[in-house]
Amino acid sequence: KIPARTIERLAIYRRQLLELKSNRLSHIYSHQLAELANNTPAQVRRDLMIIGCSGGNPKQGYGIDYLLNSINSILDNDKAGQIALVGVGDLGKAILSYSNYQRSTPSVAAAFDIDEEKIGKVIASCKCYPLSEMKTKVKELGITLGIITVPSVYAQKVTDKLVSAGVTGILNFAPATLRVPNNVFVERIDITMEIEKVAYFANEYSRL
Amino acid sequence: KIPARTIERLAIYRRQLLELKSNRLSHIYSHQLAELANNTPAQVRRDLMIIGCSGGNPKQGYGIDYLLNSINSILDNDKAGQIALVGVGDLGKAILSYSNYQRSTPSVAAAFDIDEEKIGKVIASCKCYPLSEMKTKVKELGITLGIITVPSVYAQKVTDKLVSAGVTGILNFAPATLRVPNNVFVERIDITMEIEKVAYFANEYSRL
Ligand SMILES: NC(=O)c1ccc[n+]([C@@H]2O[C@H](COP(=O)([O-])OP(=O)(O)OC[C@H]3O[C@@H](n4cnc5c(N)ncnc54)[C@H](O)[C@@H]3O)[C@@H](O)[C@H]2O)c1
Ligand SMILES: NC(=O)c1ccc[n+]([C@@H]2O[C@H](COP(=O)([O-])OP(=O)(O)OC[C@H]3O[C@@H](n4cnc5c(N)ncnc54)[C@H](O)[C@@H]3O)[C@@H](O)[C@H]2O)c1
Repeated sequence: KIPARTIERLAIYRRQLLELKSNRLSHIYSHQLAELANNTPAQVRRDLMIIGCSGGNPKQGYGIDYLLNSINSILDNDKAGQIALVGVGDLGKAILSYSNYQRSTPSVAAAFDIDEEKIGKVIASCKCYPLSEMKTKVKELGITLGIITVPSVYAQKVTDKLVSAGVTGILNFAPATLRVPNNVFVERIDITMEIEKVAYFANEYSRL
Repeated sequence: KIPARTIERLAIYRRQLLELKSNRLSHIYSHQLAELANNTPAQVRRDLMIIGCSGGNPKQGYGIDYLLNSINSILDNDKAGQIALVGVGDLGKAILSYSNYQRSTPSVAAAFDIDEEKIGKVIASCKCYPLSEMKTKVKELGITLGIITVPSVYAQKVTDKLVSAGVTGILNFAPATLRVPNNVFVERIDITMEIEKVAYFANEYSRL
């Protein structure tokens, strides 16, 4: 079992490696990857050991394709389902256009909302359905993941609907703590934490 | 010097502790905080040692007010400036209303955009200015931090304007790698990483 923190870092390494590859680089040292990922070289080497990547060649470092293949074999899963996004407001709309633009795997297969103006429309190349169709669409489209971008007062109710439809992973943007059964993984996103972190370092750096 | 990862975790502990306090709890054990923060008890104890919190009382655990005061003394800084948000589109608007709703410290003091429809308007209780006023507004409002929510092709140009106006911290949502001088801290946010992480665990959990 790979810890959640390692999985998070592997996703960060993958983004960095894909960017380097697009700049036609073929090898990288652990200390270079550590710097790009805001991490320590020892942490990078430990993470790569966990997924079976042995030490890079001292003259050139790790092969970028070699690392990408190893990370893909861990993160990508042919059985990984699609995503349902619930609440197509300002945040939901921005996430829809972004994840379709990045062609993220998995991608958003269906959106849901209660607003009559949005139901039946296609928003950022994704069809918007009423909540009453959630169960059928989750089954039909092989959805295993939900993104919650509704006002926090509705977050628990929407979560219950997603879980009873068979979803086992939730990315929650609403400021609410969700109660879910043990077999459902929930990750909460809160940009105020990011703001606090950047504020701390902006202050440190301004003293340099 | 406290590492970036520790600062990130302190911000997460603080959110959890504030939520516990609002539920009238007064003490907490390190393993309980670890579970809420998706972390290990050893990591929580190490982090609290770094900021000078000695071991909790074995019968009750750590005092929640004691921990909050210690974390606040590290994260909060009376000299921390305000925030400028650049690009008031779907994502920018959602961030503006969220951070004003959460009364996050620091808060967004000014927004900037190039769209004539938005300039001069107040959006989510924040005034929107043209880019030409960035330098004067950054000085006038004591802004030290920038949030970038413009299309990626403009991200570098907007960063250069913020840095030359005196900003030393940047939270970047645009999918672009920014070049900044050494005294500027940049944090990039990419929700596709979060999606990949949740997808991995949704898959693990669905096998339970
Ligand atoms: N975590 C963060 O960093 C962060 C940042 C910004 C916004 N937010 C949160 O994200 C959520 C959305 O923010 P926004 O600015 O897009 O709000 P919004 O009001 O623009 O959008 C909300 C959408 O949800 C829909 N909706 C409401 N109730 C629903 C229900 N029961 N089922 C399905 N759809 C429903 C509405 O019709 C609307 O389209 C809020 O909870 C907000 O607090 C979080
Ligand atoms: N990192 C993530 O997870 C994530 C998620 C969603 C969106 N995004 C990114 O965030 C950015 C904004 O997304 P959106 O959906 O809100 O886009 P949008 O098109 O709705 O909004 C962009 C806004 O920026 C303004 N703008 C354009 N050029 C500008 C300039 N030079 N100076 C100032 N303002 C300018 C536009 O007038 C508009 O108001 C994009 O880069 C998108 O890729 C990132």
